Amino acid sequence: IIGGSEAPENTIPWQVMLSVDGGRGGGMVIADRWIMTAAHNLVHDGNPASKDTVRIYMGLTDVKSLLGSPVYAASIHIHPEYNNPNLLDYNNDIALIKLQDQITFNSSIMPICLPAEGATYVTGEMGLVSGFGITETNNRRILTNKLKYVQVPVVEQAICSNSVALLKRNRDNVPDLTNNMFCAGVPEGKKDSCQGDSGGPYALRHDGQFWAAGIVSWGVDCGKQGTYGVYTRVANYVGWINTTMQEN
Amino acid sequence: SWRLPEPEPVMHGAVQSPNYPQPYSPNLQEQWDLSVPEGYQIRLTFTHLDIEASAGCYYDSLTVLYDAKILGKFCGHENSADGHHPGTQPILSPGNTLTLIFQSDDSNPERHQNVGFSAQYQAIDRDECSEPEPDDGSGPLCSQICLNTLGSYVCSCHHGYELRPDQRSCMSSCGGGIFDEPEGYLFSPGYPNPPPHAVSCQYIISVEAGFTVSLNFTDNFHIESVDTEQGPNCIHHWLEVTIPEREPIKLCGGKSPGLIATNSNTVTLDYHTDDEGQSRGWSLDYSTNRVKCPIPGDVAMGRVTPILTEYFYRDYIFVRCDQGYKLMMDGEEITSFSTMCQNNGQWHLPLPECHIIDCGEPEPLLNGRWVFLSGFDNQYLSVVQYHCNEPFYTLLGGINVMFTCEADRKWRSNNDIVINPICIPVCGQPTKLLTGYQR
Repeated sequence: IIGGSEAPENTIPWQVMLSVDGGRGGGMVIADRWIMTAAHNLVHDGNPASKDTVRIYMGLTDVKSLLGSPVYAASIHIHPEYNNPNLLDYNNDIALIKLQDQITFNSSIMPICLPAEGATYVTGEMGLVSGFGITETNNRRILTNKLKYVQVPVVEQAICSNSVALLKRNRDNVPDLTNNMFCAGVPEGKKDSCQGDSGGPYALRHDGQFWAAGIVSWGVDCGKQGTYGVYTRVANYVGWINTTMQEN
Repeated sequence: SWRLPEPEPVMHGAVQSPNYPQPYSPNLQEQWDLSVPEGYQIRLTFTHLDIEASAGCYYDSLTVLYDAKILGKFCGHENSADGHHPGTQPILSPGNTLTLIFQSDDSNPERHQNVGFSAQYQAIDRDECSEPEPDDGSGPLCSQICLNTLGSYVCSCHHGYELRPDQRSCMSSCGGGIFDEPEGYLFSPGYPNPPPHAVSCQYIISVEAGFTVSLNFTDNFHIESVDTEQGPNCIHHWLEVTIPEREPIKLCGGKSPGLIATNSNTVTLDYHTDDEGQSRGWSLDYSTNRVKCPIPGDVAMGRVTPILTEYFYRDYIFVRCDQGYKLMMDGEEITSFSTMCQNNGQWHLPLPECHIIDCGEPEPLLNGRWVFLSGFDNQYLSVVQYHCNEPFYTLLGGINVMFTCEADRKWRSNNDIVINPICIPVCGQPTKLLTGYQR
């Protein structure tokens, strides 16, 4: 998380940290047996990760404390249309992990709500993105062991699209923006999610309830002026999520 | 040595002189012993008799004897002037035997050849009843009624008398024996007339166990008593009432004992008179009542049915518990209860108890719990309310879910459902919000 703050305990109780083959990622609790994350956290070189390589941590804000009590995956369900062999196509970057054991919720572990199907994302609405990914201190990027969060607004899809188009002119291999994605961030930069946060939650709050509007997916640099973080638009996947959970 | 069999008695037959119808030979001596079954006489009828006639049938003759007694000695022929011809009248033997002896001398008259005789005999039933009393002083064959039968007779008695074991004399009938009907009428011999002397009669009233006998003597009661200072004394005549396991009661005098409730299913009455005195006797109606059982009492939280003022042998009672209670006996639950009043006046089972039912522990609720709103020990009509572990879980479909322990031992909600509630997670509402005041 760039430009954010350390999250006090129990403030983002749906936050999950994933460790997949040593790589760190984020996720979020959506039910007592289900974790939602980004598909790219669970696919390496085009191959789905084995469930045995996935370690899931939740309930605390300090990685050192989290590591003592991993939760194990029972099965992994990557969106069937996710296909990103060259790391250029993050369309459908969503996956679900079913847990071996049911979680009992408390103040430190709680699910985040799912959006209503077709829920609207209002430009400028502030969302809460969190994770154990890279942070920036004194202009140095470091991997934090404390859960951090930052509040960034939803970016109008056209602005985001322009931003991506501009980047594509100057850089190679910038992924495409699709309607299954949305952007969040500020044009001046300095507030963003970053590597290690992917799969984590971007939460909007309505009527006192946080709901999972986005999954940290990709972005060009982190917190850089004129760039935004790109998130999987969860509202587009409510049907798949419910079906997957019911069928499994 | 062979023993010859007795000749079989026959019912009829024929006898003829030798060579009949040819003339008989001289110097004959022939005997026939006729017999018919006991109880019959022999009637002998001559179809023809032609024997040399002589005075007193001195030369040739046919002699008919019964038990060595000569019934007739015959000779001659139907039209002969001398001799003794039997004519057409049959000869009846006093008993069931008859002996015929035919004899001829050594000469026969030359001018007339006699052919002898031919006779038929048959068994005739004896009417023993009309025979005179035997001379041996044993009295008449039957003391009261004699009935002749073929070959025999039977004696019978007038009403109120019965035949003695000797099968000829009669004695006054006691009308005694065993009375096992639920009600009946008994009376002394000859009642209401005085019975013959020296009566010894026993009457046993024995009905099924579970019933008690009541004796109700009629007012017309008279058994001779001897007045003493202590009151009438039943010395010579008495009626003794014996009830098991109680002292026998001797009754006499002129006053009816009225009603005697024996409380027993067996009563023995012994009526005795001696050779003297005069008792006119007694009569009674007896009836039976069913043995009574004690009032069963009440069962707390239950009902005993039917409710009667008295309970008798073979009555059944049932116990049902009020709604929400169960039948218990000896620490075990029973599905139903009935008990019968036995013949000993006791209920065959003691009354059960009604215990309040319980529904058992309410089903546990994952991520929730239940608490009693009323009642305890999961008993009937206890009410529990389910709660989820808030604020992390909430009940699916309802805020207050209350279950009541119903009579069918199931916890039911107001909606009459039996399924348990479900706690669903609360999402997106952390207990602590990110707050800050810096602007």
